[in-house]
Amino acid sequence: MFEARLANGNIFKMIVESIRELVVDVNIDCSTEELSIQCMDSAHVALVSMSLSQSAFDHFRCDRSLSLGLNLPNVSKIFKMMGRDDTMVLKAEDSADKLMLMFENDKSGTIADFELKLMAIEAEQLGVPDTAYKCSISMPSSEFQRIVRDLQVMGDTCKISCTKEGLKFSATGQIGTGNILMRQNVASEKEEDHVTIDMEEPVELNFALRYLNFFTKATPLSPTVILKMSPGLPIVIEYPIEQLGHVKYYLAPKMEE
Amino acid sequence: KAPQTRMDAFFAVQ
Repeated sequence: MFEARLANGNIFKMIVESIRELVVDVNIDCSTEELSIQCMDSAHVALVSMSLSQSAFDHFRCDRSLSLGLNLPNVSKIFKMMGRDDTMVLKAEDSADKLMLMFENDKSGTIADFELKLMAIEAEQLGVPDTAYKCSISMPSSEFQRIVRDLQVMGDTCKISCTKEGLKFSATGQIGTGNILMRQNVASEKEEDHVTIDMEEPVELNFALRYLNFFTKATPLSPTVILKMSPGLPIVIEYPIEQLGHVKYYLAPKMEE
Repeated sequence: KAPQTRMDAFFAVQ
């Protein structure tokens, strides 16, 4: 039996929103420690890894590890009916052929419940090693969202380069070139406004802007985003969820042959 | 134009 109660159900709704433009069918893996997701987009260019610790939940019981196979467009439709302050309860039997979702609101006294049929989803899992990256940048997630949105008018590809100078986003297209440079900035009192750049060696990689924009759907989950890069490796774009988990996106670079 | 690589070129399928 699996049973989990999340006082701030909105966190789960935001997690669904953060991946639903990348993947259609997804397995949510439940274990005694956490809920987790690993999935790729249909072109296998991007990988999403989500983790939400059992400590995020007010109540968490998982007798036996199981995978909940969900169709995200359907899940998203159900979450549209969840109120902002609702508590969410998830329940599934060990057979995992259906998922019960409940949205409760003490103030209004409403309880909405849904039963969702689950699917058996065959998905390739990748072994993602825990690597030390050459560059690690922490910046406000809203700034990152604005930059990758704005650069779309210039071209399809974004060159991200981390040097002594700072972190530079560049896009080139028919109308010309745009560059946005972020310098290290720790002047603000609010830590979430800081830009910190930790660079062991300069790195420059090219990425599809379309995907970078998909990833910014996770912006409501976290005030900061962490970018990690090493030469010739997929970039990691991490949105920490308080101390309770994360949504991480990995994006394969475009490489010169 | 640089071609797009895929995730499985970097990480092993389990």
